[in-house]
Amino acid sequence: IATHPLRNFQDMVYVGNITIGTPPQEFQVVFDTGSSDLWVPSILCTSPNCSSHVMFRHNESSTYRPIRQIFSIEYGRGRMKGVVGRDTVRIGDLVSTDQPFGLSVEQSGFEGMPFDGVLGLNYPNLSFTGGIPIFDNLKNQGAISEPVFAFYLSNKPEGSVVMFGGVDKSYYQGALNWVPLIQPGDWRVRMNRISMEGQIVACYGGCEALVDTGESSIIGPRRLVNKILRFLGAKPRGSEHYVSCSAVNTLPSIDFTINGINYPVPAQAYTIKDSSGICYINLEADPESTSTETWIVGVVFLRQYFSVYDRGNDRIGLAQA
Amino acid sequence: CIVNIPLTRVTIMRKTHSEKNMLNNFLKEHAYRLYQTSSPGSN
Repeated sequence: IATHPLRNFQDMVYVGNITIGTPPQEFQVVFDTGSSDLWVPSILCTSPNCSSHVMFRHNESSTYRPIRQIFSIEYGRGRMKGVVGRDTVRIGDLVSTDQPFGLSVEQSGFEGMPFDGVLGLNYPNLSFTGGIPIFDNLKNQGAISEPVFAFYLSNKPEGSVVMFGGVDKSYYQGALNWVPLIQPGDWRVRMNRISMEGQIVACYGGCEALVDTGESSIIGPRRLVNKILRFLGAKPRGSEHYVSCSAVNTLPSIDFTINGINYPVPAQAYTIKDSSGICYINLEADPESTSTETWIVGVVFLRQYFSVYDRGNDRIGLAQA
Repeated sequence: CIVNIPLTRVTIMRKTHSEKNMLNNFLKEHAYRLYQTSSPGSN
């Protein structure tokens, strides 16, 4: 038997519970502003890793209606293929009836992930199932008073929240700064620059930032991520980069300027300590290069800043969490 | 009228890309063998 040590460090995502069907079957899902579809594993799934998750038993739900349609979704860290069905979905007290959702038939890349499926909160035009996303369905069914939702992501294991229908001001301090979307249809805004210690290190002359609650890191173009890593004096180890944990307190913040307002992310937020006491930089290079410089600002950023997603006015609000 | 849904922070074990590929390849081979040894028509 050959053994190979695997070096792991703990990254994080935020999950919440929903139920699907009648009687309700409960699932843990990631509430993801980067995608638009709801899907969960199903008993139809043939992939080995499906059995380690809760699987939807469509034959046990009296409100389930099949739709003869297949679809596939590819995420940054995994992919799934499935069929589309409709059923009653409950998120807390919110009930979305006849909600289209995906039942996975094949999935990969979600091995060992501590959640069952994904609940997409992006615009309908980005749906792969072709069905109406759950937030649009709730809005159309009059289940929510205002077409907004918001995230507070805590550093602690508990206490985080996604709120629908309004904004609870107790979760942020100072002003809520609104940023218009580049265009309605994606939670993407214009960013002015990324700087460290007053020096611009990326996003010269402006770029795009995709605000993504389903992504744990901050992701950017490889060349620019490497530049930031060099600026920090990070050393490569495999495909990751690390610094001495004792140096973390001396590292500068990474400052994201959006709509003229500076949003610093301190070193304590963009580093992760692994089990052996090494501190990894939680920045990732995007393997896909696009003509437009795009940064995905995920949980690393959103744990610092309370974020509001306003479908009524096509804008994002950011405030100190 | 605000509906609050509590979220739980969960940790995931992140692996380097090469290790991720090794694991995925292993799982693919493993799954293939499982299919080969299972009887036709079984779940």
